[in-house]
Amino acid sequence: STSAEPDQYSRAVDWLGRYGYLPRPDPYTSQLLTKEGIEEAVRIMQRFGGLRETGKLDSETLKLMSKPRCSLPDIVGRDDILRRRRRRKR
Amino acid sequence: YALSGLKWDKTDLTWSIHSYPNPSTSPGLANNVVEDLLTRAFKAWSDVAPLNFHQLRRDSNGATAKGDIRVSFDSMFHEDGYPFDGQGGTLAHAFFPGTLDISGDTHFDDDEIWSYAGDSRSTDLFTVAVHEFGHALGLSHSSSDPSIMRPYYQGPVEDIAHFKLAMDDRLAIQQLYGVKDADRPGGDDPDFPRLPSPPPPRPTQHSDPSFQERCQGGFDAIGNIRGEVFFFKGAQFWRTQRDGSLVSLNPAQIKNFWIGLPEGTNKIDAVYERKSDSRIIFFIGSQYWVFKDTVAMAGYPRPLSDWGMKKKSGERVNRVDAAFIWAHNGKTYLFSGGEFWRFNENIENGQRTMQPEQGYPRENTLWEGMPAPIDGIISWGEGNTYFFKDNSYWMLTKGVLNQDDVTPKSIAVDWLRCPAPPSTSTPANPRFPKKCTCNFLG
Repeated sequence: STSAEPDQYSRAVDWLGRYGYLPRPDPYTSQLLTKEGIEEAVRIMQRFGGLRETGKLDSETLKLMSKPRCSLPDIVGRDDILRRRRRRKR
Repeated sequence: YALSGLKWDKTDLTWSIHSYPNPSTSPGLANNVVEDLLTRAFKAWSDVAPLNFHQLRRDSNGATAKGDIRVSFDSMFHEDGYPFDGQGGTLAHAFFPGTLDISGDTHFDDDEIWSYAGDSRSTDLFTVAVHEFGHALGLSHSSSDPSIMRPYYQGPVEDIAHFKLAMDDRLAIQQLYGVKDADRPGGDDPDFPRLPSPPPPRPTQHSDPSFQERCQGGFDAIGNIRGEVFFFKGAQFWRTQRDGSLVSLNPAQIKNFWIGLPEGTNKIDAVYERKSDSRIIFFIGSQYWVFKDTVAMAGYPRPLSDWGMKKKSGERVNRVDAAFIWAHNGKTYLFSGGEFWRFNENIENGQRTMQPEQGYPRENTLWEGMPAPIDGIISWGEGNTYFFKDNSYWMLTKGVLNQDDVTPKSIAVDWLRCPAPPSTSTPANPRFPKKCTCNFLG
């Protein structure tokens, strides 16, 4: 579970997608982000940012998310990697 | 360090400046100072790799030459898919090397207060420029500390004149272009996976049959789930993301996505995502379901009476109109008819309380100007509360129950990517239902 308020939570999900930690929704599969998927994305973001890996939207994590930054994603090509994996499985 | 997989196939690169910081936002940063800072930022990279940067200036006709790396200061939407967001937030971005027109281009947010060696309110242009030029040369974000390629702004460097790249950044640029003064400038092709080519563009699919459904409003339930807004109508639903885009113009079928609701479900009354454990709660008639992600948990449906809601008249509540968590206090609110109940769903001593708080129900009219009964309510944006009814929505600022200006707006236009209707008439204001609304033209 997350200690963030709903607005912080939705903002964080948007932030995680924007900077490459979560896949952007695919209109062809329309999957729902799972709680575990979001927590894992938070963990990777925390690792990348040098924070303690809790998987929770704690105050340190929200603080780092609100810091001014470069617009480019931190994880590049995650969607491409997932798409390739899916294609290979098929 | 991390590499983008792209690099220039030459080491002599040209750059040009196409606009300068707005003097009213960034006073004291004259054009010649900007040029000097950017020149020094390039030098940080050419000090450690066999790269040469030449600035192209305006020609005799006043036109700015193009060059490999074009620098500009832009605001908000500037037609490259990476809109800026005013002061703070995103500061700048650059495009990786390549053969496209935009490759290498570097954009700074003109709404920032740019400076050098300035105070904490301003942003150091030199520091950000070194970072962005790293992207323009082929570097991705690094998680190392220290590294100029960390994604977050780290404040100004101590001494611009003597700035030296950290080891992580030196190794990264030398991996791409070789070591300065080495026998063979340019370096070998780096040994890392190339990004796949993007899939070919697909033609836009027209969705005429669902267009009316989506754009005429009248949703059964609206919920903020996993950071997206879900609009349920009949047996289908649409999803709007935080940036305002729809996951798809075509609706998804409830039965194909939410597994465990009864066969033939064609109306959801209310839905919300529980704060304490991210479970998703659906209300249909006098029953409710708890979902873990997209699958209903065992033991559901359960009767609505579990929630202990009774009307002021003493009757049991047999349906829920809307449910949401108010960002202001983190509590859960359920609405039915003209009344609402408040719940504290935190788990205490291993137990979740399912009883409404003392003093409830209360009248919907406490939320001044909001219609009743309501189709859906969410907390969204900066914690503001959005009320949805028919094809209109109303916004109350975070924590506020009554505010002077509550103008209804169009759900279709603002949330579901529908064209604005040709009429300029304003929807009725439920706060003053019989009062005429004059617009500027009226």
